[in-house]
Amino acid sequence: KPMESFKDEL
Amino acid sequence: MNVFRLAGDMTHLSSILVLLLKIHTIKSCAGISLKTQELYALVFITRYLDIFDRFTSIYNFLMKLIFLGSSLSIVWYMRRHKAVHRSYDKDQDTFRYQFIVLPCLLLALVINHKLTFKEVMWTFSLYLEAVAILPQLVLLQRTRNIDNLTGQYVFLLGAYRALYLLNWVYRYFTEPGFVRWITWIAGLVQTLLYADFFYYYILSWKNNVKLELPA
Repeated sequence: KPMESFKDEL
Repeated sequence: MNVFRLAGDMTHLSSILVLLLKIHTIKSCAGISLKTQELYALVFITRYLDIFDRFTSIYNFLMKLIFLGSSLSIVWYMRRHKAVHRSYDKDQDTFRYQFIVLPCLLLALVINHKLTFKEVMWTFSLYLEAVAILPQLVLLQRTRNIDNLTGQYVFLLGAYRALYLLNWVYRYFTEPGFVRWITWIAGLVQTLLYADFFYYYILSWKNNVKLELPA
């Protein structure tokens, strides 16, 4: 899973 | 998006609205730490560096704008607005930035997912958010009379963190492979910092007496 998907929270 | 996450965001938003209400209508920031507010502004600036090039949802985009705008306007009010600035307890708000900012920056440089500027800044913002409440908690402890809005503001901020913890527990069980150590540990530390405040806040609420933290 790419690290980018970690940033869907505020 | 689950109910805990949404409730957490709404609580976070309410805490900011309570603070803006106090500042804007009463023209007072008594009991509010400018240092904490400036650290939060720095948290949002460093976390949302990707606001224009990584789109996740309209909701996220608007909330990011609201958090950036409100945190910067609170700092502006406390620094530049004459009446508001006069009510600021400057002599009591003595926590030093460097004790917070430098360790967070160093930690972000050492423990991160990827050693790039944006990634390190994002990690830094998580570490910084975890401890940015400290100047505010120190100021609360020094303030003899904590007014209702200030107490509610800190309570809502703490509640927002607790709801985010529940959100992560929920996501862990519903999204396969959902593991985020950096976010979790920083979030847990942040929530624990409120434990003491929560204890006295609930006590004062139960006994219906004015909130006062022991020295």
